[in-house]
Amino acid sequence: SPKSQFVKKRIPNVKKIIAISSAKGGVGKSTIAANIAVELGKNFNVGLLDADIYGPSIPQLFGVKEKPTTDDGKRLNPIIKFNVYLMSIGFLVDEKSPMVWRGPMVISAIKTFVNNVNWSSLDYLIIDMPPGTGDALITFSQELEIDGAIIVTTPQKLSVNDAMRGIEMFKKTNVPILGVIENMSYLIDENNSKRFIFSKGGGEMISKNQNIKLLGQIPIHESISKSSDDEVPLMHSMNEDIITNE
Amino acid sequence: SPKSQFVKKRIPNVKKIIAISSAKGGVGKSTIAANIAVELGKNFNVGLLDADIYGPSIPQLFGVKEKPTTDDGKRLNPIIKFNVYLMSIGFLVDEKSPMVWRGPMVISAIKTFVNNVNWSSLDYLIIDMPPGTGDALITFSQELEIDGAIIVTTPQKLSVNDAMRGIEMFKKTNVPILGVIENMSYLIDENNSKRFIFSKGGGEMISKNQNIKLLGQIPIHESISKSSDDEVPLMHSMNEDIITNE
Ligand SMILES: Nc1ncnc2c1ncn2[C@@H]1O[C@H](COP(=O)(O)OP(=O)(O)O)[C@@H](O)[C@H]1O
Ligand SMILES: Nc1ncnc2c1ncn2[C@@H]1O[C@H](COP(=O)(O)OP(=O)(O)O)[C@@H](O)[C@H]1O
Repeated sequence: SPKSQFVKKRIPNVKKIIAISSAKGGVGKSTIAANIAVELGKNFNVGLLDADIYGPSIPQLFGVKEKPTTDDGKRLNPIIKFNVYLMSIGFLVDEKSPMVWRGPMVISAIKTFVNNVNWSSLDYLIIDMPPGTGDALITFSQELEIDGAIIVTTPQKLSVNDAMRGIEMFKKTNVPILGVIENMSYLIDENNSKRFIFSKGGGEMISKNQNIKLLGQIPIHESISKSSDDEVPLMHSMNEDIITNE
Repeated sequence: SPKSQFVKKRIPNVKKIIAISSAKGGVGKSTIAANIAVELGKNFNVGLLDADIYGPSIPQLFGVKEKPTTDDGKRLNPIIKFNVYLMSIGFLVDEKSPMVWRGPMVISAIKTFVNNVNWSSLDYLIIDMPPGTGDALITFSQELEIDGAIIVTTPQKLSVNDAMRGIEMFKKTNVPILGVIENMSYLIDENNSKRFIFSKGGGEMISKNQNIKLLGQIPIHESISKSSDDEVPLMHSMNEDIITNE
């Protein structure tokens, strides 16, 4: 059983580790992880680790073009931007080259991120988890003591099905679930009424079915997708908290 | 180099194999693969293989609840619905249980799909490829002679970045690229004008940058996401071809 065999490590100097996960790609997981990190970074010491080996998004979301430095040739120094300590596989490789990596290489990359980054003393480390439930997700859940996971979904059944699989995976590896965020919940049209382009009710369904809190619903808005293309997370330029109604 | 070592197999009785790929999840790859298969299925013998091991969508998109049969305990018979021969890992496992599979198990599942399905004589086999560029995608590109790949993207940079990685991967494994489809290109609002919710220009950028054909642009529409929740691909109930302007 995946539960018992592993002695999970903690990362020194890091108080709380929060995983942002979705199992299904393209639901806004990286965008939400980036904005949570920037918002928390206004009052705490926060790190953000991009664990999506095959499709790293943090370099684009934060507009980081430089490579991380190393003092001893072994440990990597995170890159600081918008008051967040950042690390991503995307910093280490060319943007266009595919990570044509099989399982074992993925695992050794994850171990490097877990053991060999100089995070300095952090209140929170946010991990933007890889989609799917394969090698990368399994290794993180087994290697690292994660204090809580936030599940991101869109309202449609296809996303809810994948989110449920992701939740099962966390249960099997003993990771507590903090709640679910429904993203792209609706669009406000010209008459100021809600248009449910991607169906509705997915977040609520997961919340009721799995007995976890629905932390918030985020509308579809051009400013969010524009902020990704413009390389500045929305929360950096905004103040009120659109992410959670907690 | 991934190119030279592999003797790629053809699947007996299958004339053409077309891969639908996106590298980034959640861009509409499975929805497009399902609709291309249903549309082609009106005039040809068509199969659809769901290769997304960690997040199979075909069971939901076609509303298939039964398990595939086998005559000899080794080879699987595809399930036929809306005049398409279907096979998916989702038919073999419970909907909610995560495929907590590491690399080697993924590879053996793919080999089963490539070698042990009784497809009967097909004009086209459409493969809904897994997102990412890990074990699953590598194994397919190296094992199987794919006649052409269609790349699906949304307009945003994050999707374009991943699509470019996927294209690189196909170039490395000698898979010809037929073109790119941009999905969720715009939304028609109350005044019948286009609203570019997810930015614009991604499909064109890939087309120009990689010298591949832009096969079409698909608007965001409730009827598409509703068709996924309702388990009937849109092209089954419609006639004109919204997918490509070829
Ligand atoms: N609520 C939203 N409204 C508009 N665009 C969004 C929203 N959430 C995410 N996006 C956009 O959708 C794309 C996919 O988001 P991303 O964070 O990469 O998803 P994931 O990490 O789940 O793959 C990005 O370009 C992002 O800007
Ligand atoms: N053009 C579109 N308009 C509205 N919804 C769409 C559109 N394309 C896809 N969808 C919806 O988006 C969700 C994700 O699509 P899916 O095919 O699962 O993407 P992928 O296979 O890339 O992960 C599905 O619920 C689908 O119905």
